[in-house]
Amino acid sequence: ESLLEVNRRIAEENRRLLDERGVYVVEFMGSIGSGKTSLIEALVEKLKERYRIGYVAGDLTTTIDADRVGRHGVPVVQLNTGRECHLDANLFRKALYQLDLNGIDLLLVENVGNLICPADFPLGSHRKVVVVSVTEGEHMVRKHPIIFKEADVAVINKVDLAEEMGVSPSSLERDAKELNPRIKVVKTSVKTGDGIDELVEALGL
Amino acid sequence: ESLLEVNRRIAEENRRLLDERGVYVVEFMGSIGSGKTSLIEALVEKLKERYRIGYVAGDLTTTIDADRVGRHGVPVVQLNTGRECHLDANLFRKALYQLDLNGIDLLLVENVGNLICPADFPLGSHRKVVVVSVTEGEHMVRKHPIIFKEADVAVINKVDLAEEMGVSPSSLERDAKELNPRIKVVKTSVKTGDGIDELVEALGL
Ligand SMILES: Nc1nc2c(ncn2[C@@H]2O[C@H](COP(=O)(O)OP(=O)(O)OP(=O)(O)O)[C@@H](O)[C@H]2O)c(=O)[nH]1
Ligand SMILES: Nc1nc2c(ncn2[C@@H]2O[C@H](COP(=O)(O)OP(=O)(O)OP(=O)(O)O)[C@@H](O)[C@H]2O)c(=O)[nH]1
Ligand SMILES: [Mg+2]
Ligand SMILES: [Mg+2]
Ligand SMILES: [Zn+2]
Ligand SMILES: [Zn+2]
Repeated sequence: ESLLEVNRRIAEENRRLLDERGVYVVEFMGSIGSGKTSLIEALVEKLKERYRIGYVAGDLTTTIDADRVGRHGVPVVQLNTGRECHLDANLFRKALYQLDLNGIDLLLVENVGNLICPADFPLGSHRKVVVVSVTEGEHMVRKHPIIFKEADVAVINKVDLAEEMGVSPSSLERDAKELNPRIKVVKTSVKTGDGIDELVEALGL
Repeated sequence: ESLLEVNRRIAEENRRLLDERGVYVVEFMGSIGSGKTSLIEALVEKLKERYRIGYVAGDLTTTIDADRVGRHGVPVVQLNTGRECHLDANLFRKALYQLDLNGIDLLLVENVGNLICPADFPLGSHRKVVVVSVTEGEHMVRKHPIIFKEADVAVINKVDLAEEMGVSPSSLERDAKELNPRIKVVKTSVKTGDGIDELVEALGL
C-alpha cells in the first residue's frame, strides 16, 4: 500500500466516524496568507448561533491560528506537522480524538498554507474550499490545476485590493471554472464583509 | 541513500559544474505570488548591461514565468515538475544542460511558489533568497522557520501596500533576524522601485 493509499484509507475511516457523529466538515486549503483564518473567523461569527462549531488548524510549528479562532469561543485543536507541507488523515484523526464530536455540528479545518500538496492528501472532509487572494496576482489559479479540480468551492479573497493590484476577480473566476466547471466561486473581502453570506450559501450552511 | 541525500549529492555536482563555468547562481524561493518573478524582472532590467544573465523557472505545468522574463531578452528555461511541490537538483541539472553556461555570468533561478519544501531540496545555488509580501499578513515568517534559517537574504515585498494591510515590514524583518541573525533583509516594492538597489547590493552584485 503506498503512502497515498494508506492516507486515503484513513481518510475514509475518518469520514465514517464523522458521519456517525453527525459532524459536517469543511476543509480550507489555500495559499500562504490568502485569508483562510480570517474567513473562518468571519464564518464563526456569522454561524455560531446556528451551529455548534469546532476548528482544527494545521501549521508547521505554531499555535497562532488556533489561538485566533479560539478567541471566538469555539473549541479548537492545533495540529503541528513539524516539517511536513500538508495535513494528513492520520494527524487529522488525532484532532478528532481531542474534540468532543458529540458536541459539534460543524467542523472547520484549515490546512497548511500550500496550493499543491494538500490536494494529494484527503482528510475525510465533506467539502473542500480553496482560498486564493487577488494580491497573489492573476496566474495562481491556472498554475495550480490539481487543487482547483479537487475543490468544491473556490474563494477569491481580498477583492477590496483588486483595483489597486490591477487584478480582475472575474478572470480568476473564469480560470477556476475552466479547470473545474462544477466548482462554485465566491468573491470575498473579509475587510468589507462582501461575499461572506454567499460563502455561507455556497457551503450549504 | 535517502532521496534527500541523493538530491544533496546532485546539488553538489551542479555546484561544481557552475563553478567550473564561472556562473553565479541566485535561487529565489517564496510564497505564491509574493513577487519573485517581478523582482527578477526588475533585477534583469537593472543588471543586464553589467552581467550576461540567464533565468530558470520552476512551476507545476505552465511556462508563464519563463515567458515573462524571456521578454527581457535573456535566455530562459522553464522546468515543469508535474505534481511535485519543489524543484530538485536533478531537474535543475536538466536546465543547466539546456543553457549555454559559457555565455552566462549570473543565473537567476525561481523555485515553485512554496515556503516549505524548497528548503529541503538544495539545487546547487550560491545564494538563496526567500521572498514574502506584506499582503500575506504578519505571521508568515514565524510560521516557516526552516526556510528562513536556510536563506541568505529575505525580501519583504509589496511594501507599498503595508499601510493598507496594517502590516509592519520592520516587524517581519525582526522575525527573520530572530530566526536567522545572519540573514540580510531587504524591504522592496517592485511597483515603486524601492529597495531594488538594496537587493542588488545584498546579493553582492
Ligand atoms: N485587505 C484585505 N486583507 C485581508 C482580507 N482577508 C484577510 N486579510 C489579511 O490578510 C492577512 C492574512 O490573513 P490570514 O487570515 O492570516 O490568512 P491565512 O490564509 O489564514 O494565512 P496562513 O494560515 O498563515 O497561510 C492578514 O493580515 C489579514 O488581516 C481581505 O479580504 N482584505
Ligand atoms: N502592489 C504591488 N504588487 C506587486 C509587487 N510586486 C509584485 N506585485 C504583483 O504581485 C503579483 C504577483 O507577482 P509575481 O511576480 O507573479 O509573483 P511570483 O512570486 O513570481 O508568483 P508565482 O511564481 O506565481 O508564485 C503580480 O500581480 C505583480 O504585479 C509590489 O511590490 N507591489
Ligand atoms: Mg491561517
Ligand atoms: Mg513567478
Ligand atoms: Zn508537500
Ligand atoms: Zn513539498
